[in-house]
Amino acid sequence: DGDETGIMDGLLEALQSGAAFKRK
Amino acid sequence: KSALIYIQELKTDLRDAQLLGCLESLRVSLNNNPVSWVQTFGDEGLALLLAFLKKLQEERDESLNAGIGVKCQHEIIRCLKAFMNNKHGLKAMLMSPEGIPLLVRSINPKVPHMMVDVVRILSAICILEHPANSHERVLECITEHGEEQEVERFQPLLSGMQKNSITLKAGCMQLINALISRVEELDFRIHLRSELMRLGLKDMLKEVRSIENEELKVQLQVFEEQAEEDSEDL
Repeated sequence: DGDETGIMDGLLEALQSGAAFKRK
Repeated sequence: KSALIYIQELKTDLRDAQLLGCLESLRVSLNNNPVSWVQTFGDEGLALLLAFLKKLQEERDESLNAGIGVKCQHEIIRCLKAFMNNKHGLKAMLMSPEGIPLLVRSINPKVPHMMVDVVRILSAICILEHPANSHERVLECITEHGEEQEVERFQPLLSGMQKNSITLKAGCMQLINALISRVEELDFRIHLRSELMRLGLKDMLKEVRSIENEELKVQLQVFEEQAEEDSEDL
């Protein structure tokens, strides 16, 4: 879906909250 | 204004206040228009923004009007962030050979408020699932830039950590975490951490631990927990 928007916002939020670093 | 009008404007030899005005207005348009608008701005618009960023970086030390040049650079960074906020723009930025190297060259501890935005964007690029090796590309550009400048590759990040801005300290730690956490090999994660520690991060961590700031605390906790897990695994 090329129309998806808010990608950067989502990534930045996940980084800031630490959620992006949760190990699978 | 349409995306094509901005492209036309950026093709003229805009300078200083005119360029800044154009970029500020472009940033608002990129943030508030539908994705189709950003798509029309597209690769051509991106190439023009990157060309201006490159030119301003090269002029950085020579210009008599350095203040406004820095403001324009920061505004371009903000435009790039808005441009990358959808799949099309993000892909275009990643496909551009100059995109990541120019962002890395914008890591400038002398301009903390701009550096915060740059390290945050680079962190986001590092954690992308597709392409999976985007963190390698960021690290590669950081390494090349260090070599060009004849400084240790992580020195600019550590200089950022030493600035008074708590937001910048948190941003630098975030990029460090994003770079390390995406590395698959245990040995290489440990290597990167010890390189940073040797360069002065060890002493800095002692200082920043006492700062009461939620965003910074999250990043310090991630750094320490992952280091601990890795040393147990080792």
